[in-house]
Amino acid sequence: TISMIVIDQTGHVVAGTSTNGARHKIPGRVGDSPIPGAGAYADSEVGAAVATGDGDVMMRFLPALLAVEGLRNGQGPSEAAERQIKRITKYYPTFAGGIVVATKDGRHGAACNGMAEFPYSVADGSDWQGEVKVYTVKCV
Amino acid sequence: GGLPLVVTTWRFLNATLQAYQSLTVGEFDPIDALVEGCSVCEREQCDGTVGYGGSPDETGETTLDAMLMDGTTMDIGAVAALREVKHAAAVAKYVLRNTRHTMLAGSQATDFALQMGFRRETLQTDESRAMWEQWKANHCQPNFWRVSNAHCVCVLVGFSYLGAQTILSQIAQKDRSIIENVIPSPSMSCGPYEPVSANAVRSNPPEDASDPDRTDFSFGRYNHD
Repeated sequence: TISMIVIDQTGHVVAGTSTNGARHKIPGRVGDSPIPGAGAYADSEVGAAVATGDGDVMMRFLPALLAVEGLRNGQGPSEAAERQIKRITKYYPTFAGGIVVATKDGRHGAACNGMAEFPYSVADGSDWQGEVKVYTVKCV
Repeated sequence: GGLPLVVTTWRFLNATLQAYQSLTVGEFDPIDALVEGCSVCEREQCDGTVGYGGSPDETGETTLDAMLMDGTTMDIGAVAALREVKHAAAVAKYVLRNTRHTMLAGSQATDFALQMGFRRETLQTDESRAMWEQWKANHCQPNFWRVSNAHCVCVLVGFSYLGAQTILSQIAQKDRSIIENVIPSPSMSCGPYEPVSANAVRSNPPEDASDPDRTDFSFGRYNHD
């Protein structure tokens, strides 16, 4: 799955996903990616969040929506992501997944579970030398 | 960080760069830049988890999901289980811009895409077909059907697949609710499956839907969205 957050110079925040889902799924199965609030959520007043991972589990917790609400309540991007991961691991300790969060002014962070570390890619206008940077976070 | 900004899950550098350049050099609006970025991965089949030719289902078919959300208008366009059309993110943009709906699904999402001018084409490739054939040859393992623990014990004590199967079906005849959720046993047989009679099936404990057996597939150890 690719999940992406785009914020333009004026602070217009959008987010989206594209995926072919889980392998050997039962036909008709849809994961979290196209579900608003699960795969991605955006609010230009606050920022955006996107998710990837075990969609059958993650979509039950709407992590993208709640991470954005976390930003609205003053959490930083990394904290907002971690809180959503912890909500899921309480019920599914071994689930595999990651959440990336960005604020409307361009700060970003991520959190993950079920893997050693989780990489995400950033193209940042305030620090642009023509190359996309890869950040990695250790999982919760 | 600062603006403009593109952030993408995983190491999808080309997709991130395409979205960023569409936004800056191309002066695209953010939704168009987002679609440009996601479309790179749909073409490049990033990690085998995006686009055609990846993640075949139990019948060997690949279907696509995509979603776009505009954080200023709160408008959303999404497709789920899109069949036989490669450009899921672009189709989601037509749902966003040309309809007042939020999501279209399945074959009817395909009909909508054809109406919008997209082309119908198979999403299966030689690789996805081979992946599927190999999975069928391995008794359709792993899969997403529920298995009761009692049944696993039979396998663990050394019964051969067929041996366990025979014993289980004999036991199941007497009291199905002890053994199975569906039969034949999904942990050693392909379907089609039939549910053990509805009233005999006790409510399932909150199984860890992401226990290692479910997600420990060959690809990068995880099989996920």
